Amino acid sequence: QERSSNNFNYGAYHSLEAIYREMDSIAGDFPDLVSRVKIGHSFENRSMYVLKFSSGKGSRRPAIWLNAGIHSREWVSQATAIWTARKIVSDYGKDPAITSILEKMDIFLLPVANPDGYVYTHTQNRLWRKTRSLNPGSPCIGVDPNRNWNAGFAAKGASDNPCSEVYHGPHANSEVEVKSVVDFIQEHGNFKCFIDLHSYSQLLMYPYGYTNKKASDADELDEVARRAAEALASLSGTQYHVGSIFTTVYQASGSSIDWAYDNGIKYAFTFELRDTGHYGFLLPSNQIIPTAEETWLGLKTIMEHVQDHLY
Amino acid sequence: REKFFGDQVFRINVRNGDEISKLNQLVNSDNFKLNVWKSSSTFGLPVDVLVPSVSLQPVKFFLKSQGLEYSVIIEDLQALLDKEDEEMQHNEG
Repeated sequence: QERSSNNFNYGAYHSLEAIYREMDSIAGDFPDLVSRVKIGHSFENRSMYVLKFSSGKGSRRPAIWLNAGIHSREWVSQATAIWTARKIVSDYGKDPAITSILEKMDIFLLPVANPDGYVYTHTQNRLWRKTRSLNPGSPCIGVDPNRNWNAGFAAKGASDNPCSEVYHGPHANSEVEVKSVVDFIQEHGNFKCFIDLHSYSQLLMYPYGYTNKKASDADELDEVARRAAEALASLSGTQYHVGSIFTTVYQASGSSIDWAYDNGIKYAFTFELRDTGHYGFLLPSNQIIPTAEETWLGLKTIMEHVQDHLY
Repeated sequence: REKFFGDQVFRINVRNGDEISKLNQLVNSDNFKLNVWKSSSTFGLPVDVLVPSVSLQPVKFFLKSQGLEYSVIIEDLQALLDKEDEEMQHNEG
């Protein structure tokens, strides 16, 4: 078993249990800043944990949600998220940018948004994407958790076939994993930013995916995203394309960031991390830390903008 | 754990609506058991598809007969999976 306290290898992929232990370890190492919070459970009754980073000054503080691992086979997403957790605590009090952000806002980080799928990728099928919920009347299992949000739900850009990799589910928020996040964010009521981490393709996108209608804040989101992509590229030259989901890739309905945007969370972005297809979902572990380090620069650019443009 | 011996990942380039239709026909066919890694409806952006070993020849035939350009971006999927697994086990050790 992996020991706590600096023995977690951030440059390797880990089991769900190991990630959860490390989350607990981070919270234990920095109890005045971080707490591990259970926000719900998965279909197969696994806990869903977030790390809450809060300097605690003031109540109902504006907040940022960092979502990772919603598609279970995109392992660099979960790996980047846990690295980011350690980065936040390491830099707080030392790096002016993150210290300033946390003085004003809280950050909630969900490293494994699809725990059942993630465990399944470790134990049965490395290329599993969806949840592991049962579909009555169908031999096929799971719903695409990024087509299950209540934003253009069941519109073009998802499938009504349970055997499809983009099956939207019987209704919006049918997946308990999605509902847990929705309920938490709605109850909190003061989120200003929602960022979802995926792989692969090296894209930084903003709403909308379910419609070709331009989001009313699209110009600002585009400008922020371009600066974030530039910051990301400044580390190792990794190039990202920027644009709305609809114009950059394809129509995709029921996605997380579309829901966030339509529910008042203006700064909604999705990253598709490394690479561009050489390894795809099987990104070698020696690229985890470089990916996380460059992504951090992009995340910080976005979070700084949010801090300076609270609404 | 499921094995993917002989499976490959193809990158298929689509240049117009007609080619997207042909590709959709291929992908939606139950016969080939394809798994889409990266989809696209934007011209000029490729589509990445996992092709099981048993479907390699018929899929290649279909793509050539329809004039669809493609390349093999992952030739030996199982080798990558084995390496990843080996690294994880080494890390645990």
